[in-house]
Amino acid sequence: MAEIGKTKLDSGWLAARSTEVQLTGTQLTTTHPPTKSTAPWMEAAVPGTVLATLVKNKVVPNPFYGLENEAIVDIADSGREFYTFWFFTTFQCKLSEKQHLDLNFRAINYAGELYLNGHRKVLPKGMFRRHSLDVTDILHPDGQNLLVVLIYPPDHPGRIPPEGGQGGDHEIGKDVAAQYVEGWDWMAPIRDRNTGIWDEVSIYVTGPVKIIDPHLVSSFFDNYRRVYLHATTEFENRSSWVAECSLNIQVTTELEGDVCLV
Amino acid sequence: EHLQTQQLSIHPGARVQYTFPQLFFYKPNLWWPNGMGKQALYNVQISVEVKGYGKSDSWSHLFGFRKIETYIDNATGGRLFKVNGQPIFIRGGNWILSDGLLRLSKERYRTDIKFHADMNLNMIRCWAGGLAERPEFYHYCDIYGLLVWQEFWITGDVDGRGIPVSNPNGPLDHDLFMLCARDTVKLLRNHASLALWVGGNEQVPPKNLNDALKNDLKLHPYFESPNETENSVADLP
Repeated sequence: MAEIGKTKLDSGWLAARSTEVQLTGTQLTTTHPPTKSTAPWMEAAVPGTVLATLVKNKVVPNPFYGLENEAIVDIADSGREFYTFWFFTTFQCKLSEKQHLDLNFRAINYAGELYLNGHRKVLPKGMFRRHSLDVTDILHPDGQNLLVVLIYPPDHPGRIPPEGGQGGDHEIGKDVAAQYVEGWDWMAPIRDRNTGIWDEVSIYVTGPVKIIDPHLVSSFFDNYRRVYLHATTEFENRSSWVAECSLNIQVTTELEGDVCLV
Repeated sequence: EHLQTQQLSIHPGARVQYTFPQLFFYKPNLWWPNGMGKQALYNVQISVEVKGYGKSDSWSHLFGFRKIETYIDNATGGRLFKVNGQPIFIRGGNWILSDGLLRLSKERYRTDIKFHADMNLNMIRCWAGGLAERPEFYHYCDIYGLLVWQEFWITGDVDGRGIPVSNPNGPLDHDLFMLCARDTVKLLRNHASLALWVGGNEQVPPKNLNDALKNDLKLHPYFESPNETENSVADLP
């Protein structure tokens, strides 16, 4: 039985340019998983961007030193497919009968599709949204799972005018994405427009009922002497039976050292 | 007083919203911005046990009791802030992100934000052309007492200005913008340091987006008593 809670997937990732991989996502996560020693796969920076992965592997120079950014091809010249990358990893998870597993991406840029043990799921557009996928039914019974994610750059990466300027040609603003990446008066253009899995990836084990996005608010009375904490949350019952739940809320504060007040 | 258990039945496949009865605190330690006092934080834990199964899920968050008010001063036209009823002189820093290749980590955030606190700043403004910052960023702003002014993603790239002229009506997909905005609010809303949401950089978002943001972020009527901190015991909610 897996322990309830979160496990970050922040190590062991591999990456490869999509145009250099001839296999499908299904093949990569079933019969032909990649290895670090096999070209074109390289160690990936997750969380991070495609450019961070290329810098990590010394495929391109560090753009923040001298004029090295000029040596890196811009997405306007290379095309979006040049910075469209596969990211691969594995994870262990063996659930009990009534447990569920979510695969969580706290943010990607800009859209993607993933394959887990040969099954395809879509990661819709948007740089500032979470993706949470219930993958309970597609886990491997032996506990070893293969995951690959194909990440596409923003739809409108734009072109940087020769004179530079504020936000390049402003095309990136047509997407819901960071806009500094076309360059600003304080920043050189980011060649991949920050394409990648740029925030935390995790798996999360729950029982039949899951807590979703609690909201905490306080209200104050009598010159801050009388204070109330208001807590609202969503619960989802993923089972096929009525769940009789015991909900618990507890507030503690550390007084000093290891002493807590409940 | 600060430990409560409630019973709830949830139908198969259902998703329900539940509000706990309010928890009472007598003179809790308040959270203060850098330079005004300590950053007192309480650990709030919510858990759910299911009959016949056991512990099903749990969640915890560091929570700071603080009241932040902000308004435009008629005399000067400037924006003023109060925290816990006390006026605060804002010393702010502008922020885009910690690393241009988004190699973000707790260590980087801790170092960057402590540096801001050591510089005696008490606010960080997250510029609209950068990121909606991450929970680790907010965690360390909670710890070090940096108020956060967080902007949504509206800049000169999306207002019809510039050469060549930018798209005049914001991003192409307004529904996607609002979906991202709502999800970002849910991700960050429990942080004590979160002081102010702003539509964009130096401008107002397109009307439908601005109206939607203002509507979604308006104070719940329950909390709209302007003098609640001066109310008497007789006004118990």
